[in-house]
Amino acid sequence: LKMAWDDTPIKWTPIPVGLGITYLGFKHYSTVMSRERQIAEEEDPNDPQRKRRIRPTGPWQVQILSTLPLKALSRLWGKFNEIPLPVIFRPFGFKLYAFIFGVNISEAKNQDLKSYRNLAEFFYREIDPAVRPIDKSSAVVSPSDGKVLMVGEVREGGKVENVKGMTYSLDALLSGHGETKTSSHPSSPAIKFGENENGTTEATTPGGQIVDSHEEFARMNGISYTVGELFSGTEDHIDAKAEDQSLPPGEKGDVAAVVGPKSTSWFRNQLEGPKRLYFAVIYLAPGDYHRFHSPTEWVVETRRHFAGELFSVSPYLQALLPSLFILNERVVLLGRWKHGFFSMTPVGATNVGSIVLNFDRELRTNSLTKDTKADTLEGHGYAEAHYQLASQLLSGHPLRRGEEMGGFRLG
Amino acid sequence: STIVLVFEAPERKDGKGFKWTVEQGKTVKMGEALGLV
Repeated sequence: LKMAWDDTPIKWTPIPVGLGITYLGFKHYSTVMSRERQIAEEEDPNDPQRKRRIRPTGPWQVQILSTLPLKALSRLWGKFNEIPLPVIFRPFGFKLYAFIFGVNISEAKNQDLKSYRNLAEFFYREIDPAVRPIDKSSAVVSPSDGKVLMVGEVREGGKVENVKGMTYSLDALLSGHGETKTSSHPSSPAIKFGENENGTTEATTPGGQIVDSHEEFARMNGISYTVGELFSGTEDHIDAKAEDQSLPPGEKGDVAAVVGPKSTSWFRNQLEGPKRLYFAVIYLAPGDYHRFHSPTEWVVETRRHFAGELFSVSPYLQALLPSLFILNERVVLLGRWKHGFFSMTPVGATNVGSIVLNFDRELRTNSLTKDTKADTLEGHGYAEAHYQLASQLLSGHPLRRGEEMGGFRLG
Repeated sequence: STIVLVFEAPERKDGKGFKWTVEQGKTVKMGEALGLV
C-alpha cells in the first residue's frame, strides 16, 4: 500500500470551477426568465377581470433579490440556528450577539445564558413583565419593541399614506389581490355601499360622491389597485361567505360579513360619530425582543396566512421595494374592538421567516408544504381560518391588552 | 420583521376622537401608548 501510494504520480489539473458557477447561474437565470414569461402569458393583458399578481418590481437590487431562493435560505438559516451550542460557548456567544445587535440581556426573564441551547432559543427569549409595564390609559399600545416606521390615516379607498414615497393599498396587504370590481369595504362610514335606482351596488363617500370602484386609488410599480378589497377580497366572495352560513350574514358590503358580525354585538361601536381607518407600522430590529402582544382589548375572528416571499424588511429595503409588505409572507389577523374594525399583521422577513401564534396551533409559516388544513381560498392566495369556536359568545379569540399572542422565530 | 396595525377609530374632531401619541421614527417598547381616544 505504501509503495503504491509513493509510486503513484500526482498530477494537478485545474477544475473549471468558474465554468461550473457560470453554467449554474445561466441555468437559474433561464429558469426564472421562462417562469416570468409563463406568468406574463397567463395574465392576458386585455382581460378586464384579470387578477393582478403582486410581483416584485423595482431597481436592480430588487431584481437580483427576487431571483434568490429566499425561503430556502431562511429555512437553512433556521436549521443552522437550531444546532445546540456547546455549553461553554453559550455565555460568550450570546453576549457577543447582544453586543452586536444591542440586546439588553438584563431584561430577559431567564438570565442563565447556559440554559439557552441555541441562538434560536435566545432569539425567542421571554422578557421580564416588570420591565414592560402596559399603558392602561391609552386606546392602543405598542404590540412589540421596535421602531415606529409609519403612522397615519388610511385615505379614502384604502390607500396608505406614509413615508419614503411608499404608497400601497390595504386591500393588497390584507386580501392579496387587486381586482377590477366593486368590492367590499369595512363597516366604516367613510365609504358606504348601497343599491342605486337601477339596482347595482355603488360606493359613496360621506359627501355623497359616487366612488368609482374601477377608479385606481393606489398606483404601485405600474400595478394599480381599486378601492377596498380591504381584508376581504371581492364582493361576491363576501356573498359566498354570507350564503354558506359559515358566518352569520353581515350587511352586504360590510367587512363584518367576513369577520363574523352579529355575534360580536358587544363590540358594536360604543361611540357614535364618523370614524376613520388608522394604521401603524412597527419595525423590529434583529436585537429586539421578538414576541408580540395584544395592542388592545379585541377579538380575533379570522386569520389569513399569505405564504409570500421573505425579503428583508429593513428600512433600506422598504424604501427600495414599495410593495414589500404585500409580497412578504404574512399572517393577517382580522377582528373587532370597541370602536369597530381592528387588524394586526405580523410580516415575516428573511432571517425571521416563522410567525407563531400561541392560539393557532395549525398555522405553519415558511414551510415547504402548502397550507392544506385551513381552507385555502382558491385564487385569493391565502389560507383562511376562523376562530368562532374559541368563544361562541364572541365568535372569535378574545385578547386583553398586553397579552402575549405569539412571535417571530428565526428561520 | 414588521407588524402592521390597521384599525377603525373615531375621527379626530374638536379635540375628540383618536390621536397618535407617537411619531414616525420613534423607538417604542411593548406596552407603550401608541394612541388615545
